[in-house]
Amino acid sequence: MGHITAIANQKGGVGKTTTAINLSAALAILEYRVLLIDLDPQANATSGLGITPSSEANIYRCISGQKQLTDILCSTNTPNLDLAPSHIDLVGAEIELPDVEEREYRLARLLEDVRERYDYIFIDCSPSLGILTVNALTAADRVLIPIQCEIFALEGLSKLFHTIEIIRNAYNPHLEVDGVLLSMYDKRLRLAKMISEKIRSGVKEYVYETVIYRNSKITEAPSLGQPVLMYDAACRGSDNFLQLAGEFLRRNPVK
Amino acid sequence: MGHITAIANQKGGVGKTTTAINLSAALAILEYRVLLIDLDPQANATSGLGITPSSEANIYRCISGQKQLTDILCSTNTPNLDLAPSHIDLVGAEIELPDVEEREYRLARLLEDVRERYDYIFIDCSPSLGILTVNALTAADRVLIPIQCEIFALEGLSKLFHTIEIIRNAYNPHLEVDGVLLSMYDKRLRLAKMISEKIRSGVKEYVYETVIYRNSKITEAPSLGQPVLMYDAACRGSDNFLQLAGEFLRRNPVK
Ligand SMILES: Nc1ncnc2c1ncn2[C@@H]1O[C@H](COP(=O)(O)OP(=O)(O)OP(=O)(O)O)[C@@H](O)[C@H]1O
Ligand SMILES: Nc1ncnc2c1ncn2[C@@H]1O[C@H](COP(=O)(O)OP(=O)(O)OP(=O)(O)O)[C@@H](O)[C@H]1O
Ligand SMILES: [Mg+2]
Ligand SMILES: [Mg+2]
Repeated sequence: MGHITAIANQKGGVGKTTTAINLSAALAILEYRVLLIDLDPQANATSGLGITPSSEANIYRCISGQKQLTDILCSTNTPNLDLAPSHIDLVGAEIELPDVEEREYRLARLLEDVRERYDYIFIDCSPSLGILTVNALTAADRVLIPIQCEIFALEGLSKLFHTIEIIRNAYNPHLEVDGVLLSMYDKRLRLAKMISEKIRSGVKEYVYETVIYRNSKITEAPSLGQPVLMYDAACRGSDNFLQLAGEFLRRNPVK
Repeated sequence: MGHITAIANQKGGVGKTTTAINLSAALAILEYRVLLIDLDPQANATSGLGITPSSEANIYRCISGQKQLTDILCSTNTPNLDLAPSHIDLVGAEIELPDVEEREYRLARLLEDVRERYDYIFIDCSPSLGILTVNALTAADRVLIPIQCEIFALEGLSKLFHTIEIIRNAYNPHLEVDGVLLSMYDKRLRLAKMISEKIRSGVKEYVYETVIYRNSKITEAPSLGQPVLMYDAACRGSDNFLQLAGEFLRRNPVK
């Protein structure tokens, strides 16, 4: 029974897609069967794994009821890692879904068919709290929250915890916070240290021990359509994500 | 007649709010009368200027028809710079507006009352192409596009140009691209140089000469509720934004 984790934060550019691609790839390299769902119309997780978004086989076709998930799943250059690709057409869902019955449960229903096939399923979310992110939080068991150590990201954290509370009460009673991940961390910035201490004291029990440091190989890898572990397995970025995979497994043992 | 510029890019974390706050402040310090509209429910431009979001006086109340813009405008710690503050309630507009008459023109109508009072009006947009960003693009004369020199930001550029085309044909025939601004530029990254060359060759006539370099003072300033020019007028970040203001004025002389 695949464990479903949404990777969400309405603040933009905090490392959601980078975490989704590289944590999924690290678990796949450790021989777990992993599925990554790209639920962002920008389709960054899709192109970051070297797959060209297709107007035929994409998650929008499934959310709008035209296809099943099994019709669009594809393998990636990383063994054991499958992808449900996105496409810019997904922007349409934000406008169309509000008029549909049980609109919050579309993704949860789609995942029932494939959940048995995978150990872990991740959902990369767009930077918003719109109907697509609501679908992800309704389908998920847990939420992993990447955060940058800067003032705007800190302010958004309490709003996100508040939203998770609303979703738990309205649509998904099992939803829990898996953890808060300090990402794109730059040790040279005094402010980053100050903010990380504030986060650790605010939501202590959630913060991952693992920190993902800013590393140029992490920025370069997606331009070649690869996770950082496939791009340069020896770099610090790869170490960080392998360490993260280990800590994630301890928090979420295989069911 | 205030010149209206939307600062937009659906890619998250590329420096929209940082550009909105600091370009507005630079023009205000040069003695132009400036208004900044925070159209993002995250309300980062509001808190970045030291203003606590209020559930009473905010842009959501105006968009939903409960108040006029003049009811919510407030001055900031920067002379000549006023703000129309945001609040998390603005998330409601994404869900409510779809059922309202002429929903794309709400902001354009609101701005008619105040346009005479300012030389320049800026709109900080959220990282999405939803109804709020459509409102900003419908109300604006020009669009300024901050972009980071990394692969995901590059892929989003053509989608944004495509969206601007759609808005121009459907709602706002005057809408033009003011420019593309390379922001958060890190000269040490080989990838940044490669991507910036691609951007310059792709949309050559739009790219601003001014580049905003990555600078720790720029990240620190909003945590004290100040634009970087008020925080540390002598730092490189302040130079960059004063230079940007000069180039912006050459492209958009006062009407
Ligand atoms: N640890 C890191 N070191 C260096 N660069 C990083 C790191 N993590 C992310 N980045 C870069 O920062 C940018 C933003 O990251 P990413 O796109 O993953 O954020 P996001 O939260 O998914 O953005 P969006 O809100 O648009 O979905 C990307 O260019 C990415 O390559
Ligand atoms: N030139 C710069 N140097 C250093 N840090 C910067 C610079 N520009 C922006 N930042 C920092 O990068 C982060 C993202 O910037 P910002 O919030 O302005 O982006 P945004 O596009 O408005 O994000 P969102 O998509 O969430 O609205 C902020 O912490 C900001 O302080
Ligand atoms: Mg992303
Ligand atoms: Mg912003």
